[in-house]
Amino acid sequence: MNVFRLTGDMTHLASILVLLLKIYATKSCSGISLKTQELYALVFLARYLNLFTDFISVYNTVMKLVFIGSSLAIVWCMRMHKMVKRSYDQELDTFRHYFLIAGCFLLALLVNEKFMFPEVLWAFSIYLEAVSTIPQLVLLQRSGNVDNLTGQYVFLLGAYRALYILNWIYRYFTEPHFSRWIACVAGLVQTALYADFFYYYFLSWKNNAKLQLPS
Amino acid sequence: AEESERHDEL
Repeated sequence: MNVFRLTGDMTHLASILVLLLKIYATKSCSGISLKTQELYALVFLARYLNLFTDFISVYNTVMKLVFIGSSLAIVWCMRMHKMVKRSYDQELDTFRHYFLIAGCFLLALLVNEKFMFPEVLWAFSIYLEAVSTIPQLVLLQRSGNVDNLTGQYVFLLGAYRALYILNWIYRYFTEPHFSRWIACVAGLVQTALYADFFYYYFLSWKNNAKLQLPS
Repeated sequence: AEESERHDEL
């Protein structure tokens, strides 16, 4: 464990807490893409299959449970909770994310570290996470104005993977045979997708103005 | 699996 990875995990946890706060405090999920939440739930379920078979550390196990539990709770909330689901931007959240799932699964079958079921699913979860934010970014551009908590949620979600890239660079130089090229390339793509959001987020922070994404 | 191959990251 290094400071980049720990900070990255805490940033990821913070993004989930901000999202839970928004949904709980405002009883609304306006501006949040249900499709991105479903993709993230799938990412965690596919990646953390080794939760009970491969114990790494208490921290690792606890965080996996928190990520799986929170992502499923958010999807449940947005689908079932009568107050919350009323505020869901159904007509804006129309990105066909099933294509993302199919494409990432095909890619995982072709490009993986070992052609074994757990490894293919792990690669699938890495590729899927890289593109899982697309429905959310599309929704933000369509919905124009972004409320503070939603903006912070997306910012933290993008920042955590950028910190993981620093973690991979650090591990590459400090561990003899460290190679995570699949996660690295996918992580770079994932972070690059946030580039324009980061730019407008920075502008809104610098000008102390409302976060506006050009539609 | 060898330490480095295990997926020890979240």
